[in-house]
Amino acid sequence: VPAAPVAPLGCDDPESEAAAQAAVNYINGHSHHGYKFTLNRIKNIRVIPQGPNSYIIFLEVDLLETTCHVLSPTPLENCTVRSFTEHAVEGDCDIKLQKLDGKLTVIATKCHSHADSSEDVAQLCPDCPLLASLNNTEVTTAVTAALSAHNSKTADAYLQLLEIGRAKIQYGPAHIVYVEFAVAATNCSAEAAKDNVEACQLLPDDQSNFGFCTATMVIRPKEDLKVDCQLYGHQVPTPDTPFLSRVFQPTT
Amino acid sequence: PVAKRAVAQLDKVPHPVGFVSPPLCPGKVRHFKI
Repeated sequence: VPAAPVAPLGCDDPESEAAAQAAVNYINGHSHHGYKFTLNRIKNIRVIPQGPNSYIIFLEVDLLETTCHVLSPTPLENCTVRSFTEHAVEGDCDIKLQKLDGKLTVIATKCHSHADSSEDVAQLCPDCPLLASLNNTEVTTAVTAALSAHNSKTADAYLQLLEIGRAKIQYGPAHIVYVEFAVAATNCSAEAAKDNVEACQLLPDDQSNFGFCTATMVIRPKEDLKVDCQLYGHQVPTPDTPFLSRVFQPTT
Repeated sequence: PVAKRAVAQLDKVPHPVGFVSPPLCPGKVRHFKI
């Protein structure tokens, strides 16, 4: 029996949005690097009938990078979208889903990401720092210095670098390097690590052992370094604890 | 019995002058366009 024709879906139809949200959740859930992405626009949708109560959906979507690292337990709806002047990053994804008896399943995804052009950002905000390569020497120097500064001051666990997530450099009027990086707690206290850092091992994979640091290293006119690291931590909601302070448990 | 679908009949209803059907895609931009 040939499959019954399926009515065309519009990109802003509720069913299209549900498919796109399922796809975004799948993409974020299967990503181990960088930041969570959120839906910006459904570019196209095609529906191919497959059989009774079953059809395939092909989606093309534009996503935007948020400020939440993929390891962050913050729900996507509470994550802030990177603004244009922060040098936004866009993701383009092709997604294949199956809808069977009303249930959506993601079958395949293919995504590419790219930053907005530096010229566009500079045109709108001439003094804004621009994205730098993650292996830029100034970036890696800033991350190393920031993590050392944190570990030298904290009384908590010694933190190891997991990955650099983002870096921006501003060359004028001041020369400033901004970095963001994911960290993981080790089984050593920061004090114990001073004696034998090689003995420090990462704790078993657990969201509570991951964290995120932001740092600002001023190179000119006067050298300065500020770092802020927060472990995600296990959070038990209580009525008298504001949501945001439950999501992040500060260590500094 | 074979019946025509309602949507086919709707297609025959003339649109008011100046009416433009909204495009199905792309959808709305939720934040900003890069």
